Amino acid sequence: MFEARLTEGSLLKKIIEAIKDLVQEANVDCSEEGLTMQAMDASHVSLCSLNMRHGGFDHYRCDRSISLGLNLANLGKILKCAGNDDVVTLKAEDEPDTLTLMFESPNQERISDFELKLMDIETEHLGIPNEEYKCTISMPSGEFQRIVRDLAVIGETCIITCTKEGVKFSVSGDLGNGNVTVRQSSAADGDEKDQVKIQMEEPVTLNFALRYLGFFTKATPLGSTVKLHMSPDVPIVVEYPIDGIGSISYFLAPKIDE
Amino acid sequence: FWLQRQLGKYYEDA
Repeated sequence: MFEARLTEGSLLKKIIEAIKDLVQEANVDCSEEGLTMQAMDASHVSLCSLNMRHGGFDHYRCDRSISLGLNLANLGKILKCAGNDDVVTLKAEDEPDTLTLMFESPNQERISDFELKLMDIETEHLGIPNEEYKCTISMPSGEFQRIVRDLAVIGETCIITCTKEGVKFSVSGDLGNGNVTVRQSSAADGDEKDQVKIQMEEPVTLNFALRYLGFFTKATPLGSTVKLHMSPDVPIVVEYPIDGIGSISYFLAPKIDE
Repeated sequence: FWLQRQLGKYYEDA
């Protein structure tokens, strides 16, 4: 028996919104520790990894590890039937054919349940080593979203350069070119969540497809901060911490100048 | 010209 209850049901809506345009089908693995998911986009250049710890749920029970093969667009359709303030409970048997979703309104006046058919999904699972990255940038997620959105109007490829002073996002295209530099905040600058912080061992410059960075920014509503982890010649990790429960991380292979 | 590599170039199958 698997049962997971989230008082803040809208969180689940936001998570599926953050993934479903990049990945159409995925296995969500449920164990005693919580929920995890790893899935690549169709072209295998990016990967999305979700981690939700059992302690972040209001109730969590998983007697036996199971894998839920989900069509994320269909799950998104069902989650649209939940109110934003609803409590959401997920339920499945030990060898499930379906996932049951129960939505309860805050005053318990409306209770609905839906069953989503599960699928057998063959997936490749990549072993991602726990790396120390040469640069880790922490910045407001809304700022990152804006930069990606703005630069995508001009070109397809974004050059991200991280130095001690700041992070420069550059783009060039047929109509011209553009740069946005965000500078490291000084300690006195306002709220923690509005700050840009850079931890750097050595400067890094990498090129990325803005189309994919755009997909990643669908996770912006999940939290105020995004972290970018970069090292030379390896995929970037764009990590959105989800307060109190876990995180969603996207990996994107850099573009190589030929 | 930009070459977009796949993630499999960087990570092994688990």
